Amino acid sequence: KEKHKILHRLLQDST
Amino acid sequence: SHLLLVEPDKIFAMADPTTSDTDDKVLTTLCDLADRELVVLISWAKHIPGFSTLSLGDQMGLLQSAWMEVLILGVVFRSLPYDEGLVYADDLIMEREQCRTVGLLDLYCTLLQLIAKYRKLQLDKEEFVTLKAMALANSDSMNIENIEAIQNLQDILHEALQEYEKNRHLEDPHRGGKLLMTLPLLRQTANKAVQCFRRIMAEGRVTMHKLFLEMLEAKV
Repeated sequence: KEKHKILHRLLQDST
Repeated sequence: SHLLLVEPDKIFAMADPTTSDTDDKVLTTLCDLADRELVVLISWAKHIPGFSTLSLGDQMGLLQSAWMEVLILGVVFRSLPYDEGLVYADDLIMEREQCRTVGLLDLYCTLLQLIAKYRKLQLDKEEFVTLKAMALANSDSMNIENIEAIQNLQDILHEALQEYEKNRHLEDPHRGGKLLMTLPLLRQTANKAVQCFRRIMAEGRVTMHKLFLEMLEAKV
């Protein structure tokens, strides 16, 4: 998951 | 109707007006557009009923496998009214010659084949939004933890499509099947597109933004 950190972050964003 | 409501607003390519129109500039504009569309696509996915309740890992798996199919369906739908032009955005319509000079002729030809299929079917907006969600749910990702939850998502979307066709397209009882039978060519086209952009990435001709790079690398 470390490799896909932007996707990970965007999915966790509530907006 | 829910999918119609959560359909994202238009995105413009907004090519840099300060530089001249070289082949690499067109590719840069295209990659920049794709990067911004990906941000929108990820937030769109969260509005598909059932998507947000999947595990984070499964959400990532579906998006990493299907993102290019979803982007391509958008280009295809926007291009339906045009003859032989690819509407990447309202301000970025590419015709054969331009696609050829930037090295995307092969992709252009495959996209035209896909557009012709949907044009023949007269794909409507309701079907377009449902197919997009189906492409995501049916991504055949190798890294799925909860297969049952994904199956449930597919069934809900399938049911919505069947219900819609039963009410709106009574004249053709095979229409739903015809739409689903376009999905193999969509996958084939998306794979070709990923290969094209990976090649462009390897050549180092254009600067790509991080999310686009991340997704290109994630799709094995």
